[in-house]
Amino acid sequence: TASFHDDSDEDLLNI
Amino acid sequence: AADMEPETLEARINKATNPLNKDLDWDGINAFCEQLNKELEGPPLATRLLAHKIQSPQEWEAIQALTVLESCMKGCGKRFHDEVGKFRFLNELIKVVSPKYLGSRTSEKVKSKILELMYSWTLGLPHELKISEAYQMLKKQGIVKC
Repeated sequence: TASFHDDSDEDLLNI
Repeated sequence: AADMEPETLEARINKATNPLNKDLDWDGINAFCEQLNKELEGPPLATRLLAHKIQSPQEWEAIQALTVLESCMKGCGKRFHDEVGKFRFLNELIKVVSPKYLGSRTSEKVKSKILELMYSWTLGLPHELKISEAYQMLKKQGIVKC
């Protein structure tokens, strides 16, 4: 679960 | 009207995007936007809930969810903009418009609305760089036709 200051992200999906 | 709205974000999004709604439920839409600002984890939870509804095979459910998204982007602040501006959420929109994922079974109405929203955010929120990057990628792949 994300914490309050969660700046994490995924990579842009490659289509 | 506000007192009659259900409490949780989950309940509010279900009400605002119910496929049985005859018209847009603006009280419900506004209630969702208000609630997401009040909760600590409101923005990330809201984007997860919206992504799921936007990917619904029921067109009306998806259109209502996109209307909620549009309304919240106008009415909510940076915390929500930042969640929408992550690839974590943008990828879910990309899946709907891409024929490699859900695009071939999604109506043109839903796909057009997604592309219009993304385009409007590239203009209105130019500092949200990932939105612009995602939109440019869709143009390059020929998903954005005009």
